[in-house]
Amino acid sequence: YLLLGRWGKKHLTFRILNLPSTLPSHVARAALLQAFQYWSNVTPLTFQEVKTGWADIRLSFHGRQSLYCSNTFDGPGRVLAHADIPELGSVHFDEDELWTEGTYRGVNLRIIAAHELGHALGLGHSRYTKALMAPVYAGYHPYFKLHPDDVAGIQALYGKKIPETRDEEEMELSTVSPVPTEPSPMPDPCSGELDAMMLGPGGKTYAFKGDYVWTVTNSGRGPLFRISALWEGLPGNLDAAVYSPRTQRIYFFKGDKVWRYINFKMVPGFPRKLNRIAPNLDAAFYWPFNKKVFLLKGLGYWQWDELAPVDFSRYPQPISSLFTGVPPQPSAAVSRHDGRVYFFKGKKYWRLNRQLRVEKGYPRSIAHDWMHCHPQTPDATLSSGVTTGSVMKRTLTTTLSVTDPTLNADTVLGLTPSATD
Amino acid sequence: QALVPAEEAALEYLFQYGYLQKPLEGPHVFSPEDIMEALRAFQQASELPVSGWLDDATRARMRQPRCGLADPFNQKSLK
Repeated sequence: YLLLGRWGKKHLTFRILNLPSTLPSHVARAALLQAFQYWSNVTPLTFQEVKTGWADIRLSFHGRQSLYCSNTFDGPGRVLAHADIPELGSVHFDEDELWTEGTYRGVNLRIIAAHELGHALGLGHSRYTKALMAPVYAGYHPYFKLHPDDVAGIQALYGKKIPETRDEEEMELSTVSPVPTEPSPMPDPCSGELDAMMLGPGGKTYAFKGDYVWTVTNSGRGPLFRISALWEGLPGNLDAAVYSPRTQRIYFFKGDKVWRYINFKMVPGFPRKLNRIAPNLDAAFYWPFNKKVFLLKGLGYWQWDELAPVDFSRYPQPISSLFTGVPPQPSAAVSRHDGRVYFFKGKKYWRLNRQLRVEKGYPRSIAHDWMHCHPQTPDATLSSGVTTGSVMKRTLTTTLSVTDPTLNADTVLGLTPSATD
Repeated sequence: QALVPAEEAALEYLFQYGYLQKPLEGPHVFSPEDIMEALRAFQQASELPVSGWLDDATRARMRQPRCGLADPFNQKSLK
């Protein structure tokens, strides 16, 4: 590593001045925030976002010309970004690049941002070609982490993090072996109770029931897939599922175990046994306002910070103390980008406002509003609870096709950046 | 003047990213020895075969997307 300078303080403010047009804003923001965390995980550095006024580190996207930067960019490819050394604080990205997240296409914003922040914090280029601080972009890595040379460099500037904490969950303990499950019948999305709902990567909403999962959008629902065909190693009949845009992690809960995935890849070492929260959770969701994961069971909830030690002895707290008007023991819960939280139970769902109070007019029908199910007609339904032949045929065809291990789950589900809802 | 465009681009790359330093005095002309020395530093830093010649692997490496900051690599820093 090479050292170019250092900040005279360890608490730094940052401001995101604009975002790329190629990513949803919440995805781009999450990528940038994660980039800071790579460095704060291994040093005593702390970062605080400000929305207005001056900030120590300022991130922005500009094109070939900029009124505020003398270093022009060169269009797609070649130069991707640049940054100033301490204590200047400018971090600039080429807005002409195809900035992406969670895919091998384009340029990964999170990794490039982490690299440029390395410069802003005082690191020069590393001669280790596999280090984050290598000058050439090495491409997207699903399990990206800092190279030992990156860690050694930044710790040479700011010291080690004290106390040294692992970037792992506090609530998990020993590794357990995956338990195989027997396949259950294909569920009817228009009837029955959901096991779990999740607003996943790419802004897709997933519904889980039995051994199957499908996506739901404003315009309709997608075909059913075996859960294990998309998330290899994951059983069906889940208790809860939650995706954290903060860490890009997906957590699945069943019984006393938790599975962690990044996109469709299980993180090594999982599943693990839940240690400090109750087994058999009812529901889980991520609340964007405080960046915490909420875990619900019975009449209580746990609030979990993925990246900081949590005093779980304070939990469970009564659900009624925080959520007003919700049903007890929901079967699923999910939050949207706008901060609204949805609770699901039986055939109904409840929408909560930002004050976590159930809004007027709820509960409403899950089948009608979420699953786009319409009143049954003789042409559409053979008998109660059985979907039409064409729908079933399409579903079966798709379900069989995803057993082909050569198929990519992103492609099958239309999660490539070209797909739009 | 005799450089083909690909070689010009390589020279520009070496200059832009700090492998070639313009002299403070005298003509801004790099000698073949300067260029070979810069290419060797670039190849060594890029974990490429070190020849001092602009071969295909070196050209390909120079086309890869990268950070806009200069590299600190020269024979002294690499040593």
